[in-house]
Amino acid sequence: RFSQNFREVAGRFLVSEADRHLLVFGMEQRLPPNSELVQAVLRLFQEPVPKAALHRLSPRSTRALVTIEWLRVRDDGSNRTSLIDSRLVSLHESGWKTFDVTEAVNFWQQLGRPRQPLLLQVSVQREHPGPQPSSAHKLVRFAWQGTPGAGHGEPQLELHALDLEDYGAQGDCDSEAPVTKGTRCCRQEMYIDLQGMKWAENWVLEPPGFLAYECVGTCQQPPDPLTSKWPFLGPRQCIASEMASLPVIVSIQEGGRTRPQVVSLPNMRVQKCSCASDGAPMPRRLEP
Amino acid sequence: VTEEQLLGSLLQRLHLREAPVLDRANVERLAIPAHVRAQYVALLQRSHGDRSRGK
Repeated sequence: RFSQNFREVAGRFLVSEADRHLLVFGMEQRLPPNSELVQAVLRLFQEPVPKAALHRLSPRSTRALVTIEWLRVRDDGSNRTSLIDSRLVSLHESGWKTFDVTEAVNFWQQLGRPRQPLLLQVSVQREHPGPQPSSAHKLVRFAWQGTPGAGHGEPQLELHALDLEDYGAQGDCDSEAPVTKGTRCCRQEMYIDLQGMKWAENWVLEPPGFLAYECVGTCQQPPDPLTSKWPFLGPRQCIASEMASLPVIVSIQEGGRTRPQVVSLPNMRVQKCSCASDGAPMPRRLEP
Repeated sequence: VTEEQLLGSLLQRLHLREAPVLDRANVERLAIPAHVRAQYVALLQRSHGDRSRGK
Protein backbone atom coordinates (compact mmCIF):
# COMPACT_ATOMS: atom_id res chain seq x y z
CA ARG A 1 0.00 0.00 0.00
CA PHE A 2 2.91 2.29 0.74
CA SER A 3 5.22 1.75 -2.18
CA GLN A 4 4.93 2.19 -5.90
CA ASN A 5 6.67 -0.97 -6.90
CA PHE A 6 4.93 -3.44 -4.67
CA ARG A 7 1.65 -4.86 -5.85
CA GLU A 8 -0.85 -5.56 -3.11
CA VAL A 9 -4.16 -7.29 -3.49
CA ALA A 10 -7.01 -7.00 -1.00
CA GLY A 11 -8.75 -10.34 -0.44
CA ARG A 12 -12.29 -11.30 0.47
CA PHE A 13 -13.31 -13.38 3.49
CA LEU A 14 -15.45 -16.25 2.27
CA VAL A 15 -16.27 -18.75 4.96
CA SER A 16 -15.19 -19.52 8.50
CA GLU A 17 -15.33 -22.58 10.70
CA ALA A 18 -14.23 -22.07 14.26
CA ASP A 19 -10.56 -21.96 13.48
CA ARG A 20 -10.40 -22.30 9.71
CA HIS A 21 -10.75 -19.49 7.20
CA LEU A 22 -10.82 -19.45 3.43
CA LEU A 23 -9.34 -16.42 1.66
CA VAL A 24 -10.01 -15.54 -1.98
CA PHE A 25 -7.64 -13.36 -4.00
CA GLY A 26 -8.54 -12.24 -7.50
CA MET A 27 -5.30 -12.68 -9.43
CA GLU A 28 -6.24 -11.55 -12.91
CA GLN A 29 -3.51 -9.32 -14.38
CA ARG A 30 -1.73 -9.11 -11.05
CA LEU A 31 1.41 -10.63 -12.48
CA PRO A 32 2.42 -9.03 -15.79
CA PRO A 33 3.25 -11.45 -18.60
CA ASN A 34 6.98 -12.12 -19.00
CA SER A 35 7.66 -11.48 -15.33
CA GLU A 36 9.22 -13.78 -12.78
CA LEU A 37 7.63 -14.12 -9.37
CA VAL A 38 10.35 -13.81 -6.79
CA GLN A 39 8.24 -13.82 -3.65
CA ALA A 40 4.61 -13.60 -2.55
CA VAL A 41 3.79 -12.51 1.00
CA LEU A 42 0.43 -12.94 2.72
CA ARG A 43 -0.23 -10.31 5.39
CA LEU A 44 -2.89 -10.95 8.05
CA PHE A 45 -3.79 -8.47 10.75
CA GLN A 46 -4.04 -10.19 14.14
CA GLU A 47 -6.41 -8.41 16.54
CA PRO A 48 -5.36 -7.87 20.17
CA VAL A 49 -6.85 -10.42 22.59
CA PRO A 50 -9.03 -8.76 25.28
CA LYS A 51 -7.05 -8.39 28.52
CA ALA A 52 -9.65 -10.24 30.60
CA ALA A 53 -9.33 -13.29 28.32
CA LEU A 54 -5.53 -13.04 28.51
CA HIS A 55 -5.63 -13.20 32.29
CA ARG A 56 -7.60 -16.46 32.14
CA LEU A 57 -4.93 -18.10 29.95
CA SER A 58 -2.88 -20.93 31.41
CA PRO A 59 0.86 -20.24 31.10
CA ARG A 60 1.20 -23.26 28.80
CA SER A 61 -1.02 -21.89 26.09
CA THR A 62 0.12 -18.41 25.14
CA ARG A 63 0.75 -19.26 21.50
CA ALA A 64 -1.14 -20.75 18.58
CA LEU A 65 -0.02 -22.34 15.32
CA VAL A 66 -1.29 -20.58 12.17
CA THR A 67 -1.06 -22.71 9.01
CA ILE A 68 -1.54 -21.55 5.44
CA GLU A 69 -2.58 -24.08 2.80
CA TRP A 70 -3.18 -23.64 -0.89
CA LEU A 71 -6.61 -24.96 -1.82
CA ARG A 72 -7.00 -26.41 -5.30
CA VAL A 73 -10.54 -27.00 -6.59
CA ARG A 74 -10.64 -29.52 -9.44
CA ASP A 75 -13.13 -29.48 -12.31
CA ASP A 76 -15.00 -32.40 -10.74
CA GLY A 77 -15.58 -30.30 -7.62
CA SER A 78 -13.14 -32.25 -5.48
CA ASN A 79 -10.46 -30.25 -3.74
CA ARG A 80 -7.15 -30.84 -2.03
CA THR A 81 -4.77 -28.71 -0.04
CA SER A 82 -1.01 -28.27 -0.04
CA LEU A 83 0.84 -26.99 3.01
CA ILE A 84 2.51 -23.68 2.17
CA ASP A 85 3.65 -22.03 5.39
CA SER A 86 2.99 -22.11 9.13
CA ARG A 87 4.21 -20.17 12.12
CA LEU A 88 3.50 -19.66 15.78
CA VAL A 89 1.79 -16.42 16.82
CA SER A 90 1.63 -15.12 20.35
CA LEU A 91 -1.76 -14.34 21.90
CA HIS A 92 -0.08 -11.46 23.66
CA GLU A 93 0.80 -9.76 20.40
CA SER A 94 -1.27 -8.08 17.68
CA GLY A 95 -0.60 -6.48 14.31
CA TRP A 96 0.40 -7.61 10.82
CA LYS A 97 1.69 -11.15 10.55
CA THR A 98 3.39 -12.21 7.33
CA PHE A 99 3.52 -15.62 5.67
CA ASP A 100 5.56 -16.67 2.65
CA VAL A 101 3.04 -17.96 0.10
CA THR A 102 5.33 -17.90 -2.93
CA GLU A 103 4.75 -21.59 -3.51
CA ALA A 104 0.97 -21.12 -3.52
CA VAL A 105 1.24 -18.46 -6.22
CA ASN A 106 3.63 -20.75 -8.13
CA PHE A 107 1.05 -23.55 -8.00
CA TRP A 108 -1.67 -21.10 -9.12
CA GLN A 109 0.55 -20.03 -12.05
CA GLN A 110 1.06 -23.66 -13.05
CA LEU A 111 -2.72 -24.12 -13.29
CA GLY A 112 -2.61 -21.78 -16.26
CA ARG A 113 -6.03 -20.33 -15.37
CA PRO A 114 -5.50 -16.60 -14.80
CA ARG A 115 -9.16 -15.95 -14.14
CA GLN A 116 -9.31 -18.49 -11.32
CA PRO A 117 -8.77 -16.84 -7.94
CA LEU A 118 -6.06 -17.88 -5.52
CA LEU A 119 -7.64 -19.76 -2.60
CA LEU A 120 -5.71 -19.81 0.67
CA GLN A 121 -6.94 -21.71 3.69
CA VAL A 122 -5.86 -20.31 7.03
CA SER A 123 -6.22 -22.57 10.06
CA VAL A 124 -5.41 -21.81 13.67
CA GLN A 125 -4.49 -24.74 15.92
CA ARG A 126 -3.25 -25.27 19.40
CA GLU A 127 0.47 -25.01 19.85
CA HIS A 128 0.66 -28.27 21.79
CA PRO A 129 -1.72 -30.94 20.51
CA GLY A 130 -2.60 -33.32 23.31
CA PRO A 131 -5.39 -34.73 25.45
CA GLN A 132 -5.70 -31.82 27.89
CA PRO A 133 -8.52 -29.45 26.83
CA SER A 134 -7.38 -26.03 25.57
CA SER A 135 -9.19 -23.50 23.46
CA ALA A 136 -6.72 -20.67 23.81
CA HIS A 137 -6.06 -20.75 20.04
CA LYS A 138 -9.67 -19.67 19.46
CA LEU A 139 -8.68 -16.32 20.89
CA VAL A 140 -6.55 -15.66 17.82
CA ARG A 141 -8.71 -13.45 15.62
CA PHE A 142 -7.80 -11.73 12.40
CA ALA A 143 -9.16 -8.36 11.40
CA TRP A 144 -11.48 -9.67 8.72
CA GLN A 145 -13.36 -11.61 11.36
CA GLY A 146 -14.82 -8.27 12.54
CA THR A 147 -17.64 -6.50 10.77
CA PRO A 148 -17.60 -7.46 7.07
CA GLY A 149 -16.66 -4.60 4.77
CA ALA A 150 -15.17 -2.64 7.62
CA GLY A 151 -12.29 -2.19 5.26
CA HIS A 152 -9.55 -2.25 7.83
CA GLY A 153 -7.01 -5.00 8.18
CA GLU A 154 -8.21 -7.00 5.16
CA PRO A 155 -5.85 -9.80 4.22
CA GLN A 156 -3.28 -8.64 1.70
CA LEU A 157 -1.13 -10.38 -0.84
CA GLU A 158 2.16 -8.73 -1.78
CA LEU A 159 3.60 -9.88 -5.08
CA HIS A 160 7.26 -9.26 -5.78
CA ALA A 161 8.09 -9.88 -9.42
CA LEU A 162 10.96 -9.04 -11.74
CA ASP A 163 10.31 -7.89 -15.29
CA LEU A 164 12.10 -10.38 -17.50
CA GLU A 165 12.54 -7.73 -20.14
CA ASP A 166 15.18 -6.32 -17.77
CA TYR A 167 16.16 -9.24 -15.56
CA GLY A 168 15.75 -12.19 -17.91
CA ALA A 169 17.68 -13.87 -20.72
CA GLN A 170 17.32 -12.91 -24.38
CA GLY A 171 16.91 -16.30 -26.08
CA ASP A 172 19.55 -17.16 -28.73
CA CYS A 173 22.61 -14.95 -29.10
CA ASP A 174 23.03 -12.82 -32.18
CA SER A 175 25.48 -14.94 -34.19
CA GLU A 176 26.69 -11.77 -35.96
CA ALA A 177 27.64 -9.91 -32.77
CA PRO A 178 30.58 -10.99 -30.62
CA VAL A 179 29.82 -11.83 -27.00
CA THR A 180 31.12 -9.02 -24.79
CA LYS A 181 30.88 -8.20 -21.12
CA GLY A 182 27.68 -6.31 -21.75
CA THR A 183 25.98 -9.14 -23.62
CA ARG A 184 22.76 -10.19 -21.94
CA CYS A 185 22.40 -13.89 -21.07
CA CYS A 186 21.74 -15.86 -24.25
CA ARG A 187 22.18 -19.27 -25.82
CA GLN A 188 25.24 -19.51 -28.08
CA GLU A 189 25.94 -22.14 -30.68
CA MET A 190 28.68 -24.60 -29.69
CA TYR A 191 29.34 -27.52 -31.97
CA ILE A 192 30.87 -30.70 -30.55
CA ASP A 193 32.79 -32.63 -33.20
CA LEU A 194 32.77 -36.26 -32.17
CA GLN A 195 34.92 -37.22 -35.15
CA GLY A 196 37.68 -35.13 -33.66
CA MET A 197 37.69 -37.14 -30.42
CA LYS A 198 40.19 -40.02 -30.25
CA TRP A 199 38.10 -42.10 -27.84
CA ALA A 200 35.05 -41.93 -30.15
CA GLU A 201 36.89 -43.43 -33.09
CA ASN A 202 35.28 -46.67 -34.33
CA TRP A 203 33.02 -46.53 -31.27
CA VAL A 204 30.48 -43.71 -31.80
CA LEU A 205 28.85 -44.30 -35.19
CA GLU A 206 26.19 -41.52 -35.02
CA PRO A 207 26.10 -38.57 -34.84
CA PRO A 208 29.41 -37.31 -36.26
CA GLY A 209 28.86 -34.19 -34.13
CA PHE A 210 26.08 -32.08 -32.63
CA LEU A 211 25.10 -28.58 -31.52
CA ALA A 212 25.34 -28.62 -27.72
CA TYR A 213 24.95 -24.83 -27.22
CA GLU A 214 26.12 -22.99 -24.11
CA CYS A 215 24.80 -20.12 -22.01
CA VAL A 216 26.89 -16.97 -22.15
CA GLY A 217 26.50 -13.35 -21.13
CA THR A 218 25.46 -11.73 -17.88
CA CYS A 219 22.24 -11.04 -16.01
CA GLN A 220 21.02 -7.77 -14.57
CA GLN A 221 20.91 -7.85 -10.77
CA PRO A 222 17.74 -6.80 -8.88
CA PRO A 223 17.72 -3.40 -7.20
CA ASP A 224 19.30 -3.36 -3.76
CA PRO A 225 16.18 -3.27 -1.50
CA LEU A 226 15.06 -6.50 -3.13
CA THR A 227 18.35 -8.27 -2.45
CA SER A 228 18.53 -6.99 1.10
CA LYS A 229 15.12 -8.57 1.67
CA TRP A 230 16.28 -11.95 0.37
CA PRO A 231 19.76 -12.37 1.85
CA PHE A 232 19.71 -16.04 1.01
CA LEU A 233 19.66 -15.40 -2.74
CA GLY A 234 22.92 -15.39 -4.68
CA PRO A 235 23.46 -13.15 -7.70
CA ARG A 236 21.40 -13.88 -10.83
CA GLN A 237 23.46 -15.99 -13.21
CA CYS A 238 23.05 -17.11 -16.82
CA ILE A 239 22.37 -20.84 -16.59
CA ALA A 240 20.97 -23.67 -18.68
CA SER A 241 17.39 -23.92 -17.43
CA GLU A 242 16.22 -26.52 -19.94
CA MET A 243 18.30 -29.34 -21.35
CA ALA A 244 17.63 -32.09 -23.86
CA SER A 245 19.10 -35.56 -24.20
CA LEU A 246 21.29 -36.77 -27.07
CA PRO A 247 20.79 -40.20 -28.68
CA VAL A 248 23.93 -41.82 -30.08
CA ILE A 249 24.62 -45.08 -31.94
CA VAL A 250 27.66 -46.94 -30.68
CA SER A 251 29.24 -50.21 -31.76
CA ILE A 252 29.16 -52.91 -29.13
CA GLN A 253 31.34 -55.99 -29.22
CA GLU A 254 29.64 -59.10 -27.83
CA GLY A 255 30.79 -62.68 -28.23
CA GLY A 256 33.19 -61.86 -31.02
CA ARG A 257 30.48 -60.01 -32.97
CA THR A 258 30.08 -56.27 -33.39
CA ARG A 259 26.58 -54.79 -33.40
CA PRO A 260 25.18 -51.22 -33.30
CA GLN A 261 23.25 -50.05 -30.22
CA VAL A 262 21.30 -46.83 -29.53
CA VAL A 263 22.01 -45.05 -26.25
CA SER A 264 20.32 -41.86 -24.97
CA LEU A 265 22.54 -39.43 -23.01
CA PRO A 266 20.57 -37.08 -20.73
CA ASN A 267 21.20 -33.33 -20.40
CA MET A 268 23.58 -33.00 -23.32
CA ARG A 269 22.05 -30.08 -25.22
CA VAL A 270 20.96 -26.72 -23.90
CA GLN A 271 17.39 -25.94 -24.94
CA LYS A 272 16.99 -22.70 -23.00
CA CYS A 273 19.13 -20.27 -21.01
CA SER A 274 17.67 -18.24 -18.15
CA CYS A 275 18.73 -15.87 -15.44
CA ALA A 276 18.32 -17.50 -12.05
CA SER A 277 19.62 -16.92 -8.55
CA ASP A 278 21.60 -19.53 -6.73
CA GLY A 279 19.71 -20.49 -3.62
CA ALA A 280 16.26 -19.66 -5.03
CA PRO A 281 13.90 -22.48 -4.20
CA MET A 282 12.95 -24.65 -7.18
CA PRO A 283 9.17 -24.46 -7.44
CA ARG A 284 7.44 -27.75 -6.72
CA ARG A 285 5.76 -29.18 -9.77
CA LEU A 286 2.01 -29.26 -9.61
CA GLU A 287 0.73 -32.83 -9.65
CA PRO A 288 -1.68 -33.48 -12.55
CA VAL B 1 28.91 -29.86 -22.17
CA THR B 2 32.53 -30.81 -22.16
CA GLU B 3 34.22 -33.74 -23.89
CA GLU B 4 34.80 -35.32 -20.46
CA GLN B 5 31.11 -35.03 -19.56
CA LEU B 6 30.09 -36.62 -22.83
CA LEU B 7 32.50 -39.55 -22.43
CA GLY B 8 31.58 -39.93 -18.76
CA SER B 9 27.86 -40.07 -19.55
CA LEU B 10 28.41 -42.66 -22.28
CA LEU B 11 30.58 -44.88 -20.06
CA GLN B 12 28.03 -44.63 -17.27
CA ARG B 13 25.18 -45.61 -19.58
CA LEU B 14 27.09 -48.64 -20.91
CA HIS B 15 28.50 -49.60 -17.51
CA LEU B 16 32.04 -49.38 -18.89
CA ARG B 17 35.18 -48.27 -17.13
CA GLU B 18 36.88 -46.89 -20.23
CA ALA B 19 36.22 -46.39 -23.91
CA PRO B 20 36.69 -49.63 -25.89
CA VAL B 21 39.31 -49.79 -28.64
CA LEU B 22 37.58 -51.36 -31.61
CA ASP B 23 39.01 -52.72 -34.80
CA ARG B 24 38.25 -50.38 -37.73
CA ALA B 25 37.75 -53.30 -40.10
CA ASN B 26 34.95 -54.69 -37.94
CA VAL B 27 33.23 -51.32 -37.80
CA GLU B 28 33.57 -50.57 -41.48
CA ARG B 29 31.74 -53.79 -42.33
CA LEU B 30 29.03 -52.91 -39.86
CA ALA B 31 25.68 -51.84 -41.36
CA ILE B 32 23.11 -50.10 -39.16
CA PRO B 33 19.85 -52.05 -39.52
CA ALA B 34 16.64 -50.15 -40.23
CA HIS B 35 15.11 -50.83 -36.80
CA VAL B 36 18.14 -49.42 -35.00
CA ARG B 37 18.15 -46.33 -37.21
CA ALA B 38 14.39 -45.93 -36.65
CA GLN B 39 14.93 -46.11 -32.88
CA TYR B 40 17.70 -43.51 -33.15
CA VAL B 41 15.59 -41.11 -35.24
CA ALA B 42 12.60 -41.53 -32.88
CA LEU B 43 14.78 -40.70 -29.85
CA LEU B 44 16.26 -37.75 -31.70
CA GLN B 45 12.84 -36.36 -32.50
CA ARG B 46 11.60 -36.97 -28.94
CA SER B 47 14.69 -35.38 -27.39
CA HIS B 48 13.85 -32.11 -29.13
CA GLY B 49 10.47 -32.38 -27.35
CA ASP B 50 11.47 -33.50 -23.86
CA ARG B 51 12.53 -30.69 -21.62
CA SER B 52 14.49 -31.68 -18.57
CA ARG B 53 14.72 -29.14 -15.77
CA GLY B 54 18.40 -28.46 -16.21
CA LYS B 55 20.35 -26.98 -13.30
